[in-house]
Amino acid sequence: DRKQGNILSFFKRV
Amino acid sequence: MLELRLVQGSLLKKVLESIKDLVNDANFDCSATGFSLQAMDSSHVALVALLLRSEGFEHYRCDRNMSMGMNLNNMAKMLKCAGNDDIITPSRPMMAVTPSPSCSKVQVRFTCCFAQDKIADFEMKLMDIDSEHLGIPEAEYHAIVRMPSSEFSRICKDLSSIGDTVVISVTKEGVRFSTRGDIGTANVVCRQNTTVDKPEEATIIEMNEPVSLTFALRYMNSFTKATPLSNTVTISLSSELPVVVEYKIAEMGYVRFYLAPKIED
Repeated sequence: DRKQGNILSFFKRV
Repeated sequence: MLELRLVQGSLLKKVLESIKDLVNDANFDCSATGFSLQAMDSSHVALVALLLRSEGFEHYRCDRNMSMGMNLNNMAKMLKCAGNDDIITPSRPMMAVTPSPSCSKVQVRFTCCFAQDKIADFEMKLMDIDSEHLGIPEAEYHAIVRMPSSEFSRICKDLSSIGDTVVISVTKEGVRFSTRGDIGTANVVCRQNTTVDKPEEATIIEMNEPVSLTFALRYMNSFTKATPLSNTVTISLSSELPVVVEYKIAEMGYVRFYLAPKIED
């Protein structure tokens, strides 16, 4: 099974 | 001070329709170069980035950078009024957006091109939104697929009646969209096809290396609400990044949707 990834783990806050 | 006028008001209506179900509230950032928005959905799975360059407006003036927080559903409701009025020509309403001096409200004015004695004014409250801005790095993608947006929309819709997720794989064979559900499986393969009458009907696949990623179809289907904005869609895939689903807005900019993939548990 796969779990949903999160945008914040790819793009950092600026 | 911000003043902008868009002859093709229907364009802004289409933009709002394409993002309002994904994002409830967002800041519209205005600068001399144009109008932009970046916002994540509430679960931080998808991100939308919108750019409308100043050159695309009939009139555009922005003396200082400003951010206008709006509820997108409310904005869409106001814009819908332009299309629902018989006298205002839905395809070509003139639109002006002017924030009040205190910037607590935004005034949206629709002017009919062919019956200029009628003006409709709407005033919408702005809101303070503490939004996060994310840095999106320039990246090399493993594969970039450009295809008719209607075709992509149809594939997402068809597959979502069978499964919840789509595996998008790009190989030498083409781009494959696969799903699996309780009733069975489905696979759609689109091969490169440039021998078409119109360029927008082409499917063009640039592959640096094969890539295969899994995504939630619910989000993909939401992105396809931008289909009326562009005849083509570009899907950029990399195993290290969210997929980018981009709809270009003719001569003005784009709406880009970023979606985090499903990852191994």
